[in-house]
Order: sequence, then C-alpha cells, then structure tokens
Amino acid sequence: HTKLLQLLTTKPE
Amino acid sequence: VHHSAMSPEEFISRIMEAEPPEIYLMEDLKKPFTEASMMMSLTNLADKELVLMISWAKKIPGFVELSLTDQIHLLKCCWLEILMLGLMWRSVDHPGKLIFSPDFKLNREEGQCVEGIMEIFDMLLAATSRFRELKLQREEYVCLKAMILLNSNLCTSAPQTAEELESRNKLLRLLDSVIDALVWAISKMGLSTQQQTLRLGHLTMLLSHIRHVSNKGMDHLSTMKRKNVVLVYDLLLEMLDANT
Repeated sequence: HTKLLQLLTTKPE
Repeated sequence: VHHSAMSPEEFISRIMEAEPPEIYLMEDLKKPFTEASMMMSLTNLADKELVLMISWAKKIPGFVELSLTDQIHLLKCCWLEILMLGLMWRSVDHPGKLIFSPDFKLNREEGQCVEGIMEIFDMLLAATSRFRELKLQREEYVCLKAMILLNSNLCTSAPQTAEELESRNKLLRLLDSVIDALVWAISKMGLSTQQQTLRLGHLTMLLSHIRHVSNKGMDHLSTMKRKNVVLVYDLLLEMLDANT
C-alpha cells in the first residue's frame, strides 16, 4: 500500500 | 447534508472548517543557506504539508464519494499547485517575501543559492502580487483551492467504465457547488454585477498561472532529486514520481 492510499482510506480520528 | 443540498454559504463554511492548521518547519535554519540546506527545508515542509493536504481534501464535502482512483489522481495532479496557492495566501501581505511557514520566510534574493529556483520564486511573487492587487478574500481563497483540486484532472482522462463515469459526474456536480460558492463569495463584496463577473474571470484566470508555476516547480524538484541535491522520500517522493 502506498502512503497516499493509506492516508485516503484511514478513517479520521 | 449532501453538498448538492447545501447553500453556497454552508458549502463555504464547510471548506473553511476543512482548512489545515498552520504548520511550522521546526528546524534550526543555518543562514546563509546552501543549495542542499534550502532544498531540504523546502522538501521537509512540503512533506509535512502533504499529509495535512490529504486530510483537508477528505473534508471537502463530496470528495470521499468520488472513486478512490479519482481521489488519488486528483491529489497527484494538483498537490504542488495547492501548496503554491497556500504559499501565496500566506505571503499576500508581505510584498517581496515568500512565507513558507511562520518560521521559514525567504526573500527573493535568497533564491540565488539554489540553481534555477529564482525564476520560480519570481513567478510565485508575481502571482502573489496579483492576488494582493485583487485583495483576495479568505472565502475566495478556499474556493479557489478546492477548484484546483477538483479541476486538476478533468481534461486528462476519459471515463471508460460505468463506475468511472459515475465518479466523473459526481466530480462535475461538485465543481458546480464550488463555482456557486465562489460566485456567492464574490457577490457579498458589494460590487456591481459587471464588476463581479470581471472579478470571477480574473480570479479563475490566475489558476492557469498557478498550474504553470507548478509545472516549472515539478521539473525543478525532479532535477534536484536527479542531481542528488536533495533526498526526496516518503509521501513527497510518491507524489513527485506520479508527475515524472
């Protein structure tokens, strides 16, 4: 997984 | 509330809330800069800002409803334009200076230490002057930034599948909402109808300059990386590689 994809798919806190 | 049902006022207040917090470089800047130290400070800051940019994009009403492929493409296309518009906004009240962050401010002349960067600094300063002349308002600024994001990929990909077509239609409706929001922001300034139309034209025309400076900046950064002046890593590397 790329970092961009990771950041896009993580739920906001 | 879905963005299509929001008033322009609500839409703007949502994108104002999405604005990323002020970011600091938090490095001891040793002056005078060397080519390597300035490039390192610039790229370190960009990498930090990129992480916040992703969270910002996700808070724009409707963005996360686009296909993940579109979300990725849009961000990869426009990230440097978004960084540059943010830089212009921070610098708008400081003629001749580029306010990269509250603890990292550069004069035009300081660009001399990095080969090829002064030309880019001058273009950034020139666009910033235009925004100063136009007395850019915060509401207009946040709309322009959302426009850059949503418009960045519109003419480079034709939808193939039903899913891509659906996402593209959502994207077009979202752009409608942002344009409506910008028109509303301009309408609040007490200008004549003709002056409002002219202002909309002038503001949106500036976006083509920002795209141009971003392309120049992208070339410059990839050259600096190729020549090993600076080590580009992590998210910034991923975003740069998408453009080269």
